[in-house]
Amino acid sequence: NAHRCPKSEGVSLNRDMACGHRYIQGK
Amino acid sequence: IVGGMDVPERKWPWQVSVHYAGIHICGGSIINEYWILSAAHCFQKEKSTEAFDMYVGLVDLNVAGSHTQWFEVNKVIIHPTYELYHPVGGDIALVQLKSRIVFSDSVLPVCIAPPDVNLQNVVCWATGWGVISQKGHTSDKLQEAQMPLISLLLCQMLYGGPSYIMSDMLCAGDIRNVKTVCEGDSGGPLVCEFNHTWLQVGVVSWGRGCTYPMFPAVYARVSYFSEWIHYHVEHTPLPLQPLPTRSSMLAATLSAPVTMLAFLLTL
Repeated sequence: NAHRCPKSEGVSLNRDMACGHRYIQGK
Repeated sequence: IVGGMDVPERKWPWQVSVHYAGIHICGGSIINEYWILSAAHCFQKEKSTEAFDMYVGLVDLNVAGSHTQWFEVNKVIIHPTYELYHPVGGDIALVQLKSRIVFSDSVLPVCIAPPDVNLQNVVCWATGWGVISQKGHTSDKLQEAQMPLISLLLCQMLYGGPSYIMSDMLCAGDIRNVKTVCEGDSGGPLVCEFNHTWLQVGVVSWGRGCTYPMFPAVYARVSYFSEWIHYHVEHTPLPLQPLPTRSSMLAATLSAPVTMLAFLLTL
C-alpha cells in the first residue's frame, strides 16, 4: 500500500485516498 | 460521551456505528475502504458475525442521510493479546467489510498513529453515541468532546498501580470539566490533529465508571498496535465478490419492472 502521509503525520492504509483530512474544519 | 456536544455533519467522517442485531452497541473508525478499527470487547466470542452491521456517514442514529452507507461484516480479527495479560488488555479489533466503502465528503479514513508518534502538546477529541449522563441517558446525535491526554504515570497512580494501566493503553479525559467517554462509545476513536492531519491515537476501551473524575477513561493505544494493524490490512485477502450468474442476471432484469410496479402501486 502507498503510505501517502509522512510517517511523522501518521500512515494511510489507502492506495488512492489520503487519510486524516476532512472537508470542513472545526472551530 | 459525558459533557460533549452535538456534532455537525462531516466533522468526523471516519466515525462508524457498530450495530448488533439492529442496535448501536459500539463505535469504530474507517481506516481503509475495506477495514474498520474497533474494540475487541465489542465482538465477544458468543456474538455472531452475521448479526453485525457497520454504518458510516451517520450523525443521527435514527436518520440515514444521503451519505450513509451500511455494510455487512466479512471477518473480525481480534488482537491475540486480548484479555491475556489484563482483563481488558489488547482491546483492539479489525473488521473487514463484505464490500468496499465509497468515500465522500462525509465518509473518509483516519490515519493510524505510527509507533513513534509524539503525543506531547496535541489536541485530541473523542466521539461517540454512548451514554451522555450519570443517569444513563443516551443521545441519537453523535457527540464530541475535547479530551486532554493523561500521562501513563499519572493514570497508573490514579488507578492504583502499573498493573492496572499497561503499556498498550492510554488515558484521556477532562477531569476538571467532567468530560469523558462512556458506555456505548467503546471502539470509537480518540483522534489528535498533527499539522492539519488527524491521527487516531486511541480506541475507547474501559474505565471505572464514567463520572468519577479521578478515574479517567482508558483507551487502547493505537501506536502500540499500528504494526499489527498494517500487517493484517496488507496480508488479509479481500472478500470474494459474488460473480453475476445467468440466473441472477435474469432475476435482475425481472426485479426492476417488479420494483417499479410496486412503487407505482404505493402512489
